[in-house]
Amino acid sequence: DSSEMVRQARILAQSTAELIQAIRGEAEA
Amino acid sequence: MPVFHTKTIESILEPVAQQVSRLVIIHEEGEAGHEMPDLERPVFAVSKAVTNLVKVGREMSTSTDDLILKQDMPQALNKVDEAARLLVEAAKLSKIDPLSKPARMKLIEGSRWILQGTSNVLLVFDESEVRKIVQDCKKTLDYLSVAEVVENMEDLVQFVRDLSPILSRVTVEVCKRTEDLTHQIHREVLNRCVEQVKTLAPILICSMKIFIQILSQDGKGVEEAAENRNYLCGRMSEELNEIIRVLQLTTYDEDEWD
Repeated sequence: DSSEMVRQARILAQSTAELIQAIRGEAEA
Repeated sequence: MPVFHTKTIESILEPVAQQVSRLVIIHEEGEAGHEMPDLERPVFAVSKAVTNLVKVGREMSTSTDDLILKQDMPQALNKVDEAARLLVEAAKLSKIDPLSKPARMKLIEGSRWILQGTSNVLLVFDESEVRKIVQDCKKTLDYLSVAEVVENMEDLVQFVRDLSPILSRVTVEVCKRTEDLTHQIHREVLNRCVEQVKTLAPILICSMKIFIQILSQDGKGVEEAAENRNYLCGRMSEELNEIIRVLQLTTYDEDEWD
């Protein structure tokens, strides 16, 4: 349903942001 | 001006958009020759999230009656799927060689595609939600067009019975939509239109009642009564048409307001 779509998109965006943070963490360290 | 036209989409994409642009900056600054960390776990989390989003999106495009959603959603989902594959490849490459340049490129590309793909998915979905409200607005316009042929109290009662639920649904849905919009002018226009519709509805019913009463008595002044009713009906239709127009605008339609 519609709210589930928004929820899953939010989870994906968050996990992508966390992935990039992991990469940046090393680069900026 | 905000880039994302709803607060919901903005709250989902803005944090990841910031992260992606920082990643690009780091890359453009020359990568600093640092080693890539083990990305297996975070990439797995992204892949899992993509699988779930694709599942929900596919179910939605299969079950919907909205032909545009049916057509556009699979394409948007494919982009997200491809992005996840790039990230998995990047994780594998960087595990073998933590300084791998192709791995770094794939990571940047994959992250960008996730952002773009998720944005497309959300826009396709959002446009479909807007079409639902527009459909209700059009249904309301259809009911309003009947006002001119209502000539007795029985038909007026039926008219009110038909119009009230759809009108109330439209005003609630438009108000909800308005709250979610990031564009101030769009919000103001929609709020004003909804207020107008709410004000005009009881006045229209009243004018229809007067028309019927005059018609059932001596008929004196019936033309003016019909004119008044038609005017109110026209005003309400104008407001609903304006709601339909503004609902379909995004922040990218700025030229409209110049």
